[in-house]
Amino acid sequence: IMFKRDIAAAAAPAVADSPAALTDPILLVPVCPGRVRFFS
Amino acid sequence: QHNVLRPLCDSPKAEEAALVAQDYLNGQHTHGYKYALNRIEDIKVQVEPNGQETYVLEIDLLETNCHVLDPTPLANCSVRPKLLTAVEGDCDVVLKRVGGVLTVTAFKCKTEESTEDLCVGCSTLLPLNDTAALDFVQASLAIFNNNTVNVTYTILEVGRMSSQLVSGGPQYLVEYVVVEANCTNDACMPLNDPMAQRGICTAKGFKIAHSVDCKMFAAPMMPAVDANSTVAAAPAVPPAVHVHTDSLSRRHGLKHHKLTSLHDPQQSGLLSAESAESAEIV
Repeated sequence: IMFKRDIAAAAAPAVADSPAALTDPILLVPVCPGRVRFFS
Repeated sequence: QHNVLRPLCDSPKAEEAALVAQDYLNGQHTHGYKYALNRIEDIKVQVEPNGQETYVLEIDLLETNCHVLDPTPLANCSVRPKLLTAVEGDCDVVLKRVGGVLTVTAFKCKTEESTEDLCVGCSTLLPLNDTAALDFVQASLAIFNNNTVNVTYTILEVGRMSSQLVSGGPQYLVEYVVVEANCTNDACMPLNDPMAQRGICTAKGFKIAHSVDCKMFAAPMMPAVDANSTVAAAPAVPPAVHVHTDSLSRRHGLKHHKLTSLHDPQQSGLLSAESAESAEIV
C-alpha cells in the first residue's frame, strides 16, 4: 500500500536579475521556459 | 564588457518584451493568420556599460483564428486547437530598450505544424496549391456569390485548407479571404479600392460545400481626403490567390502561411544558428 505524503514546496530561486546571478550557483537554477498559455 | 542577466521567463520584464515581440511579428506578417504568444522559452538581457539593454528572446507562438486582415484585436482571437492542426512559430527576437521603449531590431522565425498529434480521422492541412481543394474553394465561393445581391466577391487569399478522411471521401474545410470584385463576363478582378469590402469565408463539405459562412470585416478607416488634393494611387490589390515563389515553398510545397522568417538588418550576431538550420523544416 502506498501512501501519498506531503512534500515541502521547493524554495523558489531568487530572481536571477542581477550580475550576482553569474556567480551564485543557487541563482543559476534554470528559470526558463515560462508558463504555457495554451498548450505545449 | 557586457553583463548578461537572466530574468525569469515569467517575469514582468520578460512578458513585456515578449508582448512587444508578438505585436511586432504580427505587424510584419502580411498573409495568413495572427499569432499569439504561447510560451517564453528563454530570455537573456545584455546590459552595456552605458546602461543600454539588449534583450535576446526565444518565444513560441500559436496560430489564431484571426486573419491578419481581420481587425479583431489579438486578445479577442482564439488559438486554434491542436486537433484542427495547430501551426506554431518559434522565434528568436532581439530587442533594445531605448528611452524606456522596447523596439525589435532583429528576428528569426520558423513556422511549422504540429504533426506529433496527428490521429486517424483528424484533419490534415493541405498544401495551399492543392488543386482539388482549390476547386472546392471556388465552388463554395460560387455558392456564396449566388446568395449575395449586387456584389460579387473574388478570392484575395486562401488562408487554410484541410481535409478529413471520412466514409465517402475527403471532407474539406477551407478558409479564404474574399474581396469585392468587378466582374465582366466570366472574369472577376478584385476591386482596386481600399474601401472594397473584405471578409473571411469558411466552407465545409465534400466535392460540393454544404456550408459556407463568411464574416465580413469592418471597413478600414480612411483618412479624410480633400476633393481637390492629389492622392497617390492606392496600392494594387494582391493577385486572387497568393502565390508563394520562394525556393523553400517550391521544394517542400507550402502547407500554411509562415511568419516572416528573418529580419536582421545589422547582422546582430545575437540570433541562434540553430534556428537557421531548422528554418528548412516545413
